[in-house]
Amino acid sequence: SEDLDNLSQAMGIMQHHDAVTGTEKQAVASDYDRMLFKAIVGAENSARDALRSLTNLTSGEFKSCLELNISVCTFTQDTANNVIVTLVNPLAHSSTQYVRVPAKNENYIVTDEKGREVFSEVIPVPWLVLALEHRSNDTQHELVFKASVDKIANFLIRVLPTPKNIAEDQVYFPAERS
Amino acid sequence: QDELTVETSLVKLTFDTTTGGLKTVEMNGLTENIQQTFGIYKGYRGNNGESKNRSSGAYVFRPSGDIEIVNNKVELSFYNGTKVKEVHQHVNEWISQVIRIYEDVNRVEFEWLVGPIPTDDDVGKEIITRFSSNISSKGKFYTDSNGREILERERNQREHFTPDMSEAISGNYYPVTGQISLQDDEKRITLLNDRAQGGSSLKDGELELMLHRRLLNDDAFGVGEALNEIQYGTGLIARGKIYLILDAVAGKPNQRLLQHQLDQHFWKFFSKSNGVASVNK
Repeated sequence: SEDLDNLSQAMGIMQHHDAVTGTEKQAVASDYDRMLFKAIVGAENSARDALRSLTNLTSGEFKSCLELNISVCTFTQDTANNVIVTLVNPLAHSSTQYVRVPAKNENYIVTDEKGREVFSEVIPVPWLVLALEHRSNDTQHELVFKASVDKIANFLIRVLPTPKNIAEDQVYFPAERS
Repeated sequence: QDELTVETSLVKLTFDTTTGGLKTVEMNGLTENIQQTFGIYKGYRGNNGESKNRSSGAYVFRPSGDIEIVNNKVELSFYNGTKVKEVHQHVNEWISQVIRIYEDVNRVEFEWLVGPIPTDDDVGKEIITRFSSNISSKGKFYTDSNGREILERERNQREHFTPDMSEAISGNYYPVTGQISLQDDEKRITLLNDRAQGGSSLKDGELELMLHRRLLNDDAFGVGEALNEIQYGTGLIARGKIYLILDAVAGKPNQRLLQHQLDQHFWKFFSKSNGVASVNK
């Protein structure tokens, strides 16, 4: 509960009008970053404990990836083989969304909780994202699949032996540079 | 070929491969010419001595002169997946975008990436994206009120007073926390955003959203420093999403539930396991 209190307090501070609108000084913005990061990482312990109780993965890691916005996840960057993705739907109603998981260019099979295959495909990350400074370049693709989630749903990702060739699906229209 | 066509069972997009830009959108039984561009407003630099000399800054959007449209040829690459179709657009060294359509999803997703905004020329810049169509919106457009009520806006007008429109660009900007739209008797274009942004319709058929700002002067409204991202040395890179929906006009514009998907997407947690996981009843 201490972790959750910290997150609750950090979120309370983020209701300040300067935090909402971005009219805080740069040093204050950096301090908000620090507070939020610390609070989020702290609350991951509570999320993991809760998800261990709510699923049959009693020793699951339930790791978050805070760099998914730049298509990076250290948990999947070496291999996304035998990885469970647990999706939690924060909405008050069921929702169907396409999910993207940073992954290597391999041939994957994604299955739902009943072991049924869910269609998935691997697509390249745009090269300007790959070129971002400080971004580790280990992951150059994303695995995409469609998920319907009531509140919580689990999907298992496994790697199949045959490598997938995506190059033939790509068409390139270069600009004429002066 | 001069055109690139990208389609799913619900949405069809056409791109002009000579310019690299979007040309038409076809969905919900309607077709509309929709061009999308990126533009730069130069931030006004004043001395803050009196209100008319106030600089563009954290609290104030105050462009200096007219917009500069980024109109160099856009480099395209197209990924033709089974359920996902993506067009990657490389606009310039610091603006790029993915335009994406998914099978069974009735909208077009624009994932933009802007920054670091260069300031080598000592000019602050405010970057927008603009969608232009032939829809005859007659000066009217719609923005949400904190994600709830949709409010009608009329260009160069206010509901209860006659405004001074000597600053016609910023004077027509409104907060867009969830959506902005315009329509004629037949068609409506709605843009849904994933964060609060400024937005407007400065011409009939046009919608624009402010994506990223980097400014070199304080506006003297309280923050006491320029919005210059200077702590990071080279400035920040921002990435975000806009959904575009073209549909028929029927009743008031409303995409409230879809709006939630943009900022409250599924939370992802990762574990190693050889077996299938299940949720306890």
